[in-house]
Amino acid sequence: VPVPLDDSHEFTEEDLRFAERYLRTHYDLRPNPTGIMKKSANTMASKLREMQAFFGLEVTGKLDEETYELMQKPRCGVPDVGE
Amino acid sequence: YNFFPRKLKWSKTNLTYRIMSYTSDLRRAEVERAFKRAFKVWSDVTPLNFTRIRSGTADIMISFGTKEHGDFYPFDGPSGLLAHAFPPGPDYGGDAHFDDDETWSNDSRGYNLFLVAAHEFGHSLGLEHSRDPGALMFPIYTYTGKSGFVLPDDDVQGIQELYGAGDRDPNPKHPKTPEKCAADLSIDAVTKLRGEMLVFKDRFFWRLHPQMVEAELVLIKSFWPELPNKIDAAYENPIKDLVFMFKGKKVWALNGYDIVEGFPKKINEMGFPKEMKRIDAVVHIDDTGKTLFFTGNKYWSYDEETEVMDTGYPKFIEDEFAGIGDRVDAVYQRNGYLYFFNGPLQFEYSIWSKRIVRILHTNSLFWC
Repeated sequence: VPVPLDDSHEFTEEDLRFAERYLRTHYDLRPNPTGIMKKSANTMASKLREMQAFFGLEVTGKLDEETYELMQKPRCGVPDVGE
Repeated sequence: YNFFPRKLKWSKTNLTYRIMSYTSDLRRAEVERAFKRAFKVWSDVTPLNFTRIRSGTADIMISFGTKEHGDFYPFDGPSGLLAHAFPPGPDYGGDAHFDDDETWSNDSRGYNLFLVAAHEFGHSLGLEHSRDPGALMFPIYTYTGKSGFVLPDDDVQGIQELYGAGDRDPNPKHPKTPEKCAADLSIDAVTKLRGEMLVFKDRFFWRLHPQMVEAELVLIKSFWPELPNKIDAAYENPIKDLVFMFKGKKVWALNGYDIVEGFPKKINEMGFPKEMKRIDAVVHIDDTGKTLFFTGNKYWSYDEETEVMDTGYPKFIEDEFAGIGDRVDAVYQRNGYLYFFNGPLQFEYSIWSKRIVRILHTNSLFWC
């Protein structure tokens, strides 16, 4: 899973899939089955930045422990951004 | 506060809702009361009226479902996604769905149906998620306690921009979220916690990482649901890896997220006189192993090792810490200095030379 990672934490593949699903559900990350480079606005890194900015976390564009911990919290299913 | 694209809203003020299904976690009457109270949160501050209908199609159709439940936005089993709702509009517009794989309650157990419903109905009326961690429309669930719920100011501003203000607000004083760089910022308490610094204000605390400039604002109850809001004082005993929090005559001991069993205790169990009403501020001084408690214009010294109050106290603050004023809101120690907070000012006091060496704004704590 092409998730930019912060080297502070070991994430399992399942963690990464969860993070990808989270960004798809709440930050309008589009699937990219072909793996061809997407427009920069829809990369995983840009969506991570969007989420980190929304929650007032340090904006790194990388999945770090704090961002992942926040993804675990129970929440509303309506997206935070987008249509 | 945020709106949906095109600022979707209802073009009428009299709206209907219908409860299509129930959860087995609560009695029907409890579910109905939770939803009625949730709608009242919004009708109290706008001209909106909500009427329940028992047949036909209502503006806001409410139901419980699990996983894929008919709208192609599946729920995900226990926890995770709790509920969702659609912005104003025909058909699904305004409808609210609740994940029945959750445990719904009318108290702090599981997820409080009233709180989640009030949030979802905010979406039904046209509000999107807010970035304000104190807002009802913040996307993450936090149980905000038993005492009467009052809609935070951020949500009031948002909904009134859509529908205007009503004329029947029973609680016009809506809690605001503090601004860390406000010139007149004062704080309730400050403590270190495993290398971070926590600065308490009203329902919140800021988390300050040593390496970061940005402080993260968090609701106290999102970390410690059992703690009261607006605490009086806090300090860390690094040897025991415990943080003690004070409010009124009570003290809580925390080990990370957990409250130590047997707490809260009464502060007079620590050796304070029974008539002591509250602790204003407290600081642990690593080098001496003493903890100083400030209350009113006096302070006490407590020996952490022997767990006994030192004799000869209380003493007048002015006698030992001349110039910091006769009241302390909060205090912490760093590198041989004590930082006393009094309203919008903080006093940097040198323990070694026993005098104030600098006066700063309280908000300079946040590099403002």
